Amino acid sequence: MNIFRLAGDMTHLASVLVLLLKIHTIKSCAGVSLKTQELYALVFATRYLDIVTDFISVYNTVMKLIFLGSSFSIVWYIRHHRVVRRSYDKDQDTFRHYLLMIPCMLLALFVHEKFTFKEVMWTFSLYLEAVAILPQLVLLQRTRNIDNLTGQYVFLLGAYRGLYIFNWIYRYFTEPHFVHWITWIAGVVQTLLYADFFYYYFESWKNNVRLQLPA
Amino acid sequence: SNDTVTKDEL
Repeated sequence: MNIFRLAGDMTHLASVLVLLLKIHTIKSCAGVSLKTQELYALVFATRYLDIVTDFISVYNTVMKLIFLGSSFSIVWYIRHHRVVRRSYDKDQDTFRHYLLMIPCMLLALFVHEKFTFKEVMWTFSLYLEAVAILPQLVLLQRTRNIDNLTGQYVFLLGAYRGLYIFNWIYRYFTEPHFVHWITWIAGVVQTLLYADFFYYYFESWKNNVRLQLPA
Repeated sequence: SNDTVTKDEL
């Protein structure tokens, strides 16, 4: 464990806590894409298959349980909570996210490290996470006024994978093992997808104005 | 083993 990975995990944890805080306290999911939340639940479900078979550390297991629990409970809140579901804007959240799942699954079937069920699922989760934010970014462009918590959620979610890239660079220079190029590429693509969001997020922060993404 | 290190990551 290095400072970049710890910072990345804490940033990721902060993003899910900000979202849970928003949905649980103000009982609203306005501006939040259910599609992205469903994709993330699938990302964690397919990435953490080894949670019962391979024990790495208490930290690793606890964090996996937090990410699995938070992503599935957020999906449940938006779909089934009698108050929260009313604030879900399904007419705006129209990204066809299964069109993201299918290419990621096909790519994982052809481009992977080992052709085993766990490995293909793990690779699928990497590819899927890289594009999982797209429905949320599309929804933000349609939602004129982005509330602070949703903006902070997306910012933290994008920042965590950026920190992981520093973690991979650090490990590349300090450990004998190697970080597989699939992880590198998926992580870089994922972070690049946030590039324009980061730009507008910093602009709004610098000029102290409401965050608005150009349509 | 020269297994990828990222398997111990989240």
